[in-house]
Amino acid sequence: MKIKEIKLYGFKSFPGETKIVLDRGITAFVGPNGSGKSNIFDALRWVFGEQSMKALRCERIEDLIYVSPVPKDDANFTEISITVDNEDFFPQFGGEFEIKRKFYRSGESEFYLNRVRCRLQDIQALFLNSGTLTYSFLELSEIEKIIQGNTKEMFDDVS
Amino acid sequence: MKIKEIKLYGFKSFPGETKIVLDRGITAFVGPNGSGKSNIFDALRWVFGEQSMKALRCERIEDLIYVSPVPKDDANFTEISITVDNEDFFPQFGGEFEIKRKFYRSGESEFYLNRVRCRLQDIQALFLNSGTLTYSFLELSEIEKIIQGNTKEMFDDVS
Amino acid sequence: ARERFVAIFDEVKKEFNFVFSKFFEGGQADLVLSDPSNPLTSKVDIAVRMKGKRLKVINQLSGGERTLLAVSLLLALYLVKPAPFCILDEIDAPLDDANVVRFNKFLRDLSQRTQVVIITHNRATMEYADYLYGLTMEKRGQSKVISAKLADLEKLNPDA
Amino acid sequence: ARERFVAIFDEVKKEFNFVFSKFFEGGQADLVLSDPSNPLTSKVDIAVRMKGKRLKVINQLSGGERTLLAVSLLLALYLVKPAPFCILDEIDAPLDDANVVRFNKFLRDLSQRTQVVIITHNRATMEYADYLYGLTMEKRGQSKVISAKLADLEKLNPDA
Ligand SMILES: Nc1ncnc2c1ncn2[C@@H]1O[C@H](COP(=O)(O)OP(=O)(O)OP(=O)(O)O)[C@@H](O)[C@H]1O
Ligand SMILES: Nc1ncnc2c1ncn2[C@@H]1O[C@H](COP(=O)(O)OP(=O)(O)OP(=O)(O)O)[C@@H](O)[C@H]1O
Ligand SMILES: [Mg+2]
Ligand SMILES: [Mg+2]
Repeated sequence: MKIKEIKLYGFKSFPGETKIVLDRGITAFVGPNGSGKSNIFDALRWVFGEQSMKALRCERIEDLIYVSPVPKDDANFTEISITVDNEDFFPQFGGEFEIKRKFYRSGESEFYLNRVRCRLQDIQALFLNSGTLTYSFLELSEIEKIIQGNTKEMFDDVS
Repeated sequence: MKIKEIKLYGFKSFPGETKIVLDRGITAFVGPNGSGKSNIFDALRWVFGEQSMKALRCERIEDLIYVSPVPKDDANFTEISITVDNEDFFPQFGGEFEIKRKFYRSGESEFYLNRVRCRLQDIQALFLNSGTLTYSFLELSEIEKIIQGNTKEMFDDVS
Repeated sequence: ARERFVAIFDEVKKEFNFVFSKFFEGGQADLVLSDPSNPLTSKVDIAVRMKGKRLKVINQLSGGERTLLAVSLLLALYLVKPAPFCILDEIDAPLDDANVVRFNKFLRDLSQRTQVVIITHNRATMEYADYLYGLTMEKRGQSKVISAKLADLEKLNPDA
Repeated sequence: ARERFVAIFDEVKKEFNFVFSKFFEGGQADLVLSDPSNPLTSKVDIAVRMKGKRLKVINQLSGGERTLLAVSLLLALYLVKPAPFCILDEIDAPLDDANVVRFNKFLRDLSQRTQVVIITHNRATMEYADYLYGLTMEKRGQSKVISAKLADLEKLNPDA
């Protein structure tokens, strides 16, 4: 399985639609401080079902929606969709499938699996809870947690 | 005021005596991971009166004493002394003075100011408590503390 | 579930020790269950012995050594149960030049079975990647992604 | 004591804003007393407005921006009440190349009145320093300090 494409709309510092094509191997994101690299990291966590505000580095979920210097250009919603090239993990979804997560400033959330509306639990069941992603995200601030022995969570899903 | 010289004996990864001459301006310490750079940072904190084990990255104060691969080569005590070139801060001590802190494996501590035995509070009164060093040490892990508004301590001593 | 956990745990332990001794040129790393009679609810602690040192105290490890230790465990988990992706945010920042090279070599191995995305400021890591994307803010506060070669990026951030 | 505190606090506020807008090419930084009627016991909070952005949320700042913000406050304190020494441990690690240059320029200013000691892995910072010491472990586990020129250090750590 691999991520073929990430599409961000109105997510944090990404105003309009941004498309990023990914391939196998190693892809590096580089750029100045504050240019939006960790925001992409957050976008991937969020689309796979992350619910913790602390992990997404914001106070309220509205903080995920792009805020412009001029109020009229603020985004009304944010949407992340990823296209996954799937051979070995979830045969029930065929060769390729798409996951989409949307949040409106009005407070509604929407989740899609292959363009069919679904619930957050459906996406979480595929990824976060299935152990597929328990140790897939690592940032520098988590190193201390691992060293101090909070590794149980990483193991729970391995078995 | 400036540090003219640091002498380390049996401190953490420094087995025998190590002498480091310092001058005005900017001095950089470089070297591979685990080579002893932050141990010098700890040595300076300790000689100026630091008492917190957490700030010195150890569990017990004995952990400050050099432990060798072979038990018979362990150091029996650790000692840090710094020579300070003093024009503007503490006129009562003349042009130059030395601070020394020693700790024996047996548990005794010794403090010296210009080779005269003194108490820890005397050294702390000069440095840590006089505000001279409240914001003199900064490591990456403390950045979060400052951002989250724990800056009061830095101010207390400025006034 | 219990037998499965113990079987996998033992495998991760083995791989953890293997990766650790490669990063640290020797030494041993171990995973210890705080309550071996109840593996499913027990805490998992890390024990480490550096080559040529008697001390076993994790607290005394340096900044770079702690990062390498955590990365060793992560890689061990991937070796035992490969996950489809691995997304890393500035993990190479505390590492010295020699350890950045070792780290990138392991990423290369990992990328045979797992898609790796890494955020970095380290030029050596940029050169190691297969694909490179640059982030820039042409208009203040608005992120834009450009696909780039390393040489192009230098032009983009002139004082970089 | 109260008047003294308020006078110094206002001065630090001014310098903080000055340093911040140099690092961030604009914007404002402010220090706010949580209880202005009791300055001596009140908490001191940081408020920030980045140029071209309406948001004021500190939590959304990036890793490098948080480091620069903390360093701006530190430098402001030194400008108001210079301390004899300043000892920094890998503070430049989260910074991109352009911010490392700005950071080093401020260190240079600071070093006119204050003795600066910095631990770093960043080559640009090494080149900026007046004196350079290398740490090595010829015998495992035993630190040794050598005074060095940058060129010598390259030889010492061949794969650096
Ligand atoms: N909802 C939002 N609307 C607009 N901008 C936002 C929003 N949320 C976050 N930002 C901006 O995104 C920027 C942070 O981006 P990010 O954390 O991705 O930086 P980075 O590229 O990882 O930088 P570094 O190299 O310092 O880690 C901040 O400047 C913040 O103001
Ligand atoms: N009492 C002691 N006796 C012997 N060695 C010790 C003692 N205390 C700490 N050490 C060793 O010192 C090393 C850590 O050194 P230090 O933290 O200064 O590294 P560093 O140069 O800052 O590295 P990095 O670049 O990774 O931050 C550890 O490997 C640890 O084993
Ligand atoms: Mg970041
Ligand atoms: Mg260190």
